[in-house]
Amino acid sequence: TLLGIVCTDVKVDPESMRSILRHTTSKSFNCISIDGDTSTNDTVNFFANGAAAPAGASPVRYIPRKQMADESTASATEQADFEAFTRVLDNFFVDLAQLVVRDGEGATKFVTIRVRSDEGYVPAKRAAVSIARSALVKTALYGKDANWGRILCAIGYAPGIMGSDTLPVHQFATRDSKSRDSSPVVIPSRTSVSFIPADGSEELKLLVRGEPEQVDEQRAKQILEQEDLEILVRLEDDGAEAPARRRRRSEAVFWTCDFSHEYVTINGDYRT
Amino acid sequence: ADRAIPAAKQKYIPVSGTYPKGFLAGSAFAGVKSSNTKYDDLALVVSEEACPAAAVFTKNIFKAAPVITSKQTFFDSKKNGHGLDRFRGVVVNSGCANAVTGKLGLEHAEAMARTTDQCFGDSSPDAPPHTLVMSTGVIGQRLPIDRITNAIPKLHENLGSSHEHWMAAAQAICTTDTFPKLISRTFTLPSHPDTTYSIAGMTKGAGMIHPNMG
Repeated sequence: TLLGIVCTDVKVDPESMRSILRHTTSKSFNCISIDGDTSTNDTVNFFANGAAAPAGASPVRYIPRKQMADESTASATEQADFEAFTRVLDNFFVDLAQLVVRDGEGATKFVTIRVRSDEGYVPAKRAAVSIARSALVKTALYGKDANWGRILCAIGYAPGIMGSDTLPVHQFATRDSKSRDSSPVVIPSRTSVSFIPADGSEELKLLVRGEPEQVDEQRAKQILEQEDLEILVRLEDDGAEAPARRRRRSEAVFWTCDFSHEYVTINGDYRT
Repeated sequence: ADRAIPAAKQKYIPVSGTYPKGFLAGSAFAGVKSSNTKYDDLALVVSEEACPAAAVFTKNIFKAAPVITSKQTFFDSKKNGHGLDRFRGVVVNSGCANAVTGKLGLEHAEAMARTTDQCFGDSSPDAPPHTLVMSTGVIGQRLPIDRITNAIPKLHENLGSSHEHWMAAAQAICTTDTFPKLISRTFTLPSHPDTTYSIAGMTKGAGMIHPNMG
């Protein structure tokens, strides 16, 4: 179970609290997984008592994206306060959520999964969730095995990712507007996977636009020895020389950990 | 169980903090789980003045009693015109999730909220509680509610604003966690750059973690 309690002495409009919390949670606590089990009890409470606000201060108010930069609905000051407060909250909530992942039962790795797509945020997040939930990906990470095949496999069976199997194979490679609704949002020839080391050293490319790379095993071993690791998945990789497509480029970031023997011991020994 | 924090996790434990004005935190021992005879298992975080609040809850179909009760508190507060700025805080127990516990479980969750309200003179049976409720632990077992309600006055006495108070609360909500998770920081907003605001938060969880909250 995840529980969270966050308190601030900022003055916030009571009617805005729910929207602010929902937005912040969607990119933090709802983007973590230790074992893929959603509890019956998960709750985050957020309180804002205004105790530090100067007399006469206006409350911070939620401003929908469509209304940003529209001074008839929110003044420039209100917008600036909302943006600044949202940045503080987003970073704060992410830091809290990451602490939970770092304490994953039996975990030895802290893994950031970053998925880029030009089909929008939803398919990117679905792919990230599928990777994070895969027992085979997580056990490979525990074993320090650069098993990108399991990562690809997990992307391929993600809900909403699998395309229609009634389309002819050649249509998977084109963006026919008539078949848009039923064509897959993941195309193997546009998919690349890399490991990004936590120490800032060079990216290790594992798969480039659907073609496996000759992986330097020693380099892979060095990267996987570190506690922190980033898995970068590009679902929109057309190569540096391809013309830029006009699409919504989105990025989903998800945090998870590995599966170890210790996780099984802890939960197998747990007694009700 | 031994609660010593592993050496590798010590770096995540803050030795000090900057906590938001007007909030208090604390912990107490109730003995929710019979195997726990010494570690605090009740926590309380409150605002000295009632304030606005919001919450997100699990979308699991089998919502625990404290989830249902707290959702209902928000719903009733808004629907009956009581307002969304009347919240006192949240009372939390570890050791038992009070989930899949039927009508009695709901009564127990409400009892936790009402007993906490009474400590602040907030009791009015015709209005929704001012206190939210959370529980964590084993699913399918009922709370030892008398132990909890008997300990709540002591919990109220233990409230404070120091770093130690916040750490104690963060520790009391833990179950299989190997370390308490607490962060605090300060910031400013453009409208009043000379005003320092604070934010503090605690969280728990190490297993059964894949939140999908709304």
